[in-house]
Amino acid sequence: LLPRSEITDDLWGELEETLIAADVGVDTTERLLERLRARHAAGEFGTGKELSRGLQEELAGLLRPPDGREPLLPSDLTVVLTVGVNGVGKTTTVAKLGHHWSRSGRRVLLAAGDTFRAAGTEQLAIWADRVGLPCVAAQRGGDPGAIVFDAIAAARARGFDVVVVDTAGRLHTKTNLMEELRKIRRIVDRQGVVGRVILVLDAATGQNAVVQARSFASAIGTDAIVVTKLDGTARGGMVFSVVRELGAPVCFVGTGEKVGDLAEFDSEAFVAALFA
Amino acid sequence: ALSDKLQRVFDQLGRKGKLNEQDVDRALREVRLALLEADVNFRVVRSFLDKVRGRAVGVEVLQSLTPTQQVVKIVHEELMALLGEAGRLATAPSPPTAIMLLGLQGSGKTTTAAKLALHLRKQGQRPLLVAADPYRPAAVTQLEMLGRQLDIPVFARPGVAPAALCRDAVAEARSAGQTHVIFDTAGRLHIDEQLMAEVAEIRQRTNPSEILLVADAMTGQDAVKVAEEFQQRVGITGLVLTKLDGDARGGAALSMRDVTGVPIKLIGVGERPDALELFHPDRLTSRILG
Ligand SMILES: Nc1nc2c(ncn2[C@@H]2O[C@H](COP(=O)(O)OP(=O)(O)OP(=O)(O)O)[C@@H](O)[C@H]2O)c(=O)[nH]1
Ligand SMILES: Nc1nc2c(ncn2[C@@H]2O[C@H](COP(=O)(O)OP(=O)(O)OP(=O)(O)O)[C@@H](O)[C@H]2O)c(=O)[nH]1
Ligand SMILES: [Mg+2]
Ligand SMILES: [Mg+2]
Repeated sequence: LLPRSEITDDLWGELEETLIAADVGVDTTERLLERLRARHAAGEFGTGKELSRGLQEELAGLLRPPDGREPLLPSDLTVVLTVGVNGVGKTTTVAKLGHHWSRSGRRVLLAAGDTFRAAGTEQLAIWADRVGLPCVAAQRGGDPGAIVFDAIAAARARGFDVVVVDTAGRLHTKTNLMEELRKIRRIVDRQGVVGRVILVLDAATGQNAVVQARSFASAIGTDAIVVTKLDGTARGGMVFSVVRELGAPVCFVGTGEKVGDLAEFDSEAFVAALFA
Repeated sequence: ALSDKLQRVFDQLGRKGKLNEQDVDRALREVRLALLEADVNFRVVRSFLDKVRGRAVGVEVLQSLTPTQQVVKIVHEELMALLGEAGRLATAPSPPTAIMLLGLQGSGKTTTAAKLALHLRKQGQRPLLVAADPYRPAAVTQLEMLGRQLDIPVFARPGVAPAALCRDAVAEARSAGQTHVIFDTAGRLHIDEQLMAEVAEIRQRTNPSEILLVADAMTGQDAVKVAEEFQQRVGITGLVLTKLDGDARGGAALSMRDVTGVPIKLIGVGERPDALELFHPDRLTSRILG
C-alpha cells in the first residue's frame, strides 16, 4: 500500500480490500471504515498515510487486552487447558508453551490429554522427550479427565507449578465432545488449582473462527488465544472479531513447526503485517 | 437466509415487474455479503457477481413478478455450474494406481489417506498406504495405527527420503499385486521452496494418476493463494475438502475450484475412517449460500 498524499475513493477501496483479503470479515471491516470516515469528516487525516496509520491504530486498539486482567500464569499451581478444533496446532503448541515457560523458570509438567486420535499421545510424548519435560500419559481410549486428575496430583506431589494439558481436536458443533471438555474443566476447578483455557486458532481460518471461539468460550471460557501458522501467507484477520467478542487477548503466535517457533504476541507487528 | 435478505431488498423497492439495473445492484450487494461471509475469496466473488449480473439485468428478473426467486435461482445455478460435477478418481493404465495427497499442515491428509484406502477396499481394490511424512513426530505411527485398525498394509521406511520411499512403495505394490498406492505426505506451506520441490520430485518419480489437494473447509481468503501455488508448482488433479461435518460455510471450496479449474472429488465429514463422501455440488451450494 503506497503512502498516497490524497485520500481518494480508490484508497478507501484499497483499505477495504486489504482487510477483507486478510479475513478481517465484512462486518468488522465496515465498522472500522465507518469510524475512520467519521474521523475523516471531523477533520482528521490530511493524507493517505495518516489515514492508513489511523486504521492501524484502530486495529491495534481492538487487540489491546482489557485492563486489570489477571496474569496468564500466576505464581500458584496453574493448569492450562489447550483446546481448539482439529488440526490447528494444539499438540505442537503445548510443546512450545511448555518449553517456553520451562526456560523462563517455571516447573512444567505436560499432560497428554488426547486419548482419542491415533498417535495423539505418542506425538506429545516425543515432543516432551525432545524438550526434556515430563509428560503424564495413558492408554489410548482412556478418560482424558483421569489424565488431568493424575497430572494435577503429580504436580502437587512433585512440585510442578504449571501443567499444560493437550486435548483432542474437536469440532465445536459436536455436543458430546464439548460436554467432555466441560467435564475436564470441572475436574480442574474441583481441584482448587488455577485453571486457564488457551484457545488455539489457525491463522488461515476464515469467519468460522468467530463461531469456534464463541462456542469454546461459552462452554469452558477462554483466557487467552494462540494463533498458529502465521509463517504461512494467511494474515489471521479473524482474530479482531474473536478478541472483541471474547475479551480474551492473543498471548502467543505460532511461527513454524519447530519447538522454538513461538513468539509473544506483538499487536503492532501483527497489524503492520496486514499492510505489508 | 439469502432469499430472505433479497426479499427484503425487493420488497423495499416495491415495484415488481419494473425493476431497473440499480435495483439489481442493490440485490447483488446482499449476494456479495453472503459469499464473503461464507469465506469465498473476494476476487472470486467479484468475477462471480459479474457473471450473475449479466443474467440478472435481463428481462427474466427486471420484468418478473417474483424477482427474488429469479435472482436466487440465477445465483444457485451459477454457483452449481462453477462448483462443477463431482470428479471421479482416475485409474492408471496398468496397476498400481498412485494417488498423492498433499496440502497445508493439519488439513486432514493422514486421516483422508486411511479413509480413501478403506473406501477403495470396500470397492474390492487392494490399497497400500505409504507413510511419506518423515518430519512430524509420530506421523508414521499415526498412519500405521490407522492401517492396523483397518487391516490395510502400510509401507514405511525410516530414514528413506519421501521421493525414494514413494518410488519403492510403487515397486513393492506392483510385485505384491496391489491395485492402489496412496502417498500420505507431510503438511507443508505452499511458500516453502524445499518442501514444494519435494512433492514435485515425488510426482516426477512416481507419476501419480491423482494428485489431491487436501484442504480444510474452514479456510478463509488464503485458499486461493494455496491452491494456485500447489497447482503451479506440482499440478493437482482434484480437491478434497475436509471437516465438512462442522459448520464452516465452505466458501474456500468455491475459490479453489474457480482458480484451479480442478474438480472437487471427495469430502471429509468426520474423524472416523468411514467418514468420506463423494462431493454433491447442490449440497455445497446450499451450504455456501447459508
Ligand atoms: N507452519 C506451521 N505449522 C504448524 C504450526 N503449528 C503447528 N503446525 C503444524 O500443524 C500440524 C498440526 O499440528 P498438531 O499440533 O498436530 O495439531 P492439533 O491441533 O494438535 O491436531 P489434532 O490433535 O489432530 O486436532 C502439524 O504438522 C504441525 O507441525 C505453525 O505455527 N506453523
Ligand atoms: N471432524 C473432522 N475431523 C477431521 C476430518 N479429517 C481430518 N480430521 C481431523 O483433523 C485433524 C488433523 O488430521 P490429520 O490427518 O492428522 O491432518 P494432516 O493433514 O495429516 O496433518 P499434518 O500431517 O500435520 O499436515 C485430526 O484430528 C483428524 O482427526 C474430518 O473430515 N472431520
Ligand atoms: Mg493434537
Ligand atoms: Mg499427516
